[in-house]
Amino acid sequence: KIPEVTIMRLSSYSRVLNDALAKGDKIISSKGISALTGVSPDQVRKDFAYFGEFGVRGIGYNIEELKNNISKIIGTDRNWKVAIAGLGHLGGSLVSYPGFLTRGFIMAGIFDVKNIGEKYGNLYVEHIDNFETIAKKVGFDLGIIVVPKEFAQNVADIMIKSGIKAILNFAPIMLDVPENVEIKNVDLSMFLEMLSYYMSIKM
Amino acid sequence: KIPEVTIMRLSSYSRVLNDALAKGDKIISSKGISALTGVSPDQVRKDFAYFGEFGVRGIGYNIEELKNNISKIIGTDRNWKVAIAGLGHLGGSLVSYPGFLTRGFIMAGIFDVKNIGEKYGNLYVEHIDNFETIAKKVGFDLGIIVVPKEFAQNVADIMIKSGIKAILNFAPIMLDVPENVEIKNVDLSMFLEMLSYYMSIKM
Ligand SMILES: NC(=O)c1ccc[n+]([C@@H]2O[C@H](COP(=O)([O-])OP(=O)(O)OC[C@H]3O[C@@H](n4cnc5c(N)ncnc54)[C@H](O)[C@@H]3O)[C@@H](O)[C@H]2O)c1
Ligand SMILES: NC(=O)c1ccc[n+]([C@@H]2O[C@H](COP(=O)([O-])OP(=O)(O)OC[C@H]3O[C@@H](n4cnc5c(N)ncnc54)[C@H](O)[C@@H]3O)[C@@H](O)[C@H]2O)c1
Repeated sequence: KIPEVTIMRLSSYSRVLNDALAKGDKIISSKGISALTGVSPDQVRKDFAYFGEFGVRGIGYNIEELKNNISKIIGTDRNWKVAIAGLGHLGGSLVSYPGFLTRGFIMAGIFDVKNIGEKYGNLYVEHIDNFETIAKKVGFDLGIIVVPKEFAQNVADIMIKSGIKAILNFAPIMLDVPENVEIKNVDLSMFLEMLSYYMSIKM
Repeated sequence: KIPEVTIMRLSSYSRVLNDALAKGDKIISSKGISALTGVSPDQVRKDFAYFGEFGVRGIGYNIEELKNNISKIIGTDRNWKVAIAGLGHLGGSLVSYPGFLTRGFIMAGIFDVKNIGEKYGNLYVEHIDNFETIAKKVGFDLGIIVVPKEFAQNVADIMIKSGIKAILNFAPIMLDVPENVEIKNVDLSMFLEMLSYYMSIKM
């Protein structure tokens, strides 16, 4: 099992390679990847070598090949059906974010307790009470929790009961989940803390 | 300069310690911190030893002392004034997120091109064209960019011109900034990719 921080670097490489490919580039150097991701060229080369990618000395790496190999590793070489619970501010931003779709994460179900029937793309907002029924029909792979924290555990229980094994949680609460369910808690203040750290060492 | 991944761990510890303190706990073990953050007890002890925190064998660490030391390192032992540009879905979620305020990140300016004059807490939405004037009065430390990507560079230029040295960017575009400006790009799909990685290795 690859360390989490390596997966995060692979995710950054993947983003950079997609951008380069979109611009029509064919080759990229470890220096180029380093400049665009902030990862040292050494670490970039180490990561790629670990996954069997060795590039051509003095030339670099074939972008398409690199991108495909990384996608296989992080699982973005296939589509995943995502259920999102909570269509408030944050949820509203996530359902319309094209970055998820381009990486194979397809919004396949939107659940809330209000605005039922509202249309988003080709989806309609469903009531959370109908989660299990809809999950049986659609088959969700991943769940995203963006409801107020007092409802987060209950929503997690519903998702897990319907077979979801991986959850992205934005609610500021530690969720209680079985051992075989992967949960990732996102706290955006962590990013602000990374900035305040840099600001305070510069003072 | 501490590696970014260490700062991210410190941020997780800080969150866990704050929760424990709120519950009235006084002591915590490296095992306890490990269980709540997913960081190995070994790494937890390593991190704390590096910062001069050694705990008491068989007992653990003093939560208050640990929390205060970490806050000093990541800069959350003081307040920072934050300007946010773009009060759409994502921006709307960020201005009302209590997690920022509890860590000393104070929303001190909200800017958009519409809904000018709308009230949020004790702030009014201002037009981005007035950024510089307001920045002179308020003195922003950090900027958050949550506008559509086509406007992000322009907003970054405005923030930097007014003296902001650290920016959190959510727009899916690489921003061009001077060497002395710290920029952190957040892509939430990275978290979904961490989940798809775990899902694919389990298959
Ligand atoms: N992790 C972070 O950094 C961060 C940042 C901002 C917000 N948040 C958190 O994300 C969550 C959402 O934030 P927001 O600003 O979008 O809040 P919001 O109040 O705008 O949206 C919450 C939505 O959840 C819906 N909801 C309530 N109970 C529900 C249930 N049982 N099932 C389905 N939907 C339900 C509400 O009707 C509403 O539409 C909150 O928990 C907030 O604290 C986290
Ligand atoms: N990084 C991620 O994972 C992630 C996830 C979701 C959204 N996003 C990005 O975050 C940004 C905001 O997303 P959203 O869903 O809130 O979009 P949104 O369209 O709801 O909000 C954008 C807001 O910016 C305002 N705006 C436009 N031009 C402006 C300017 N020059 N100055 C100030 N404000 C201006 C708009 O009036 C609007 O209120 C987008 O760039 C989106 O792609 C990123």
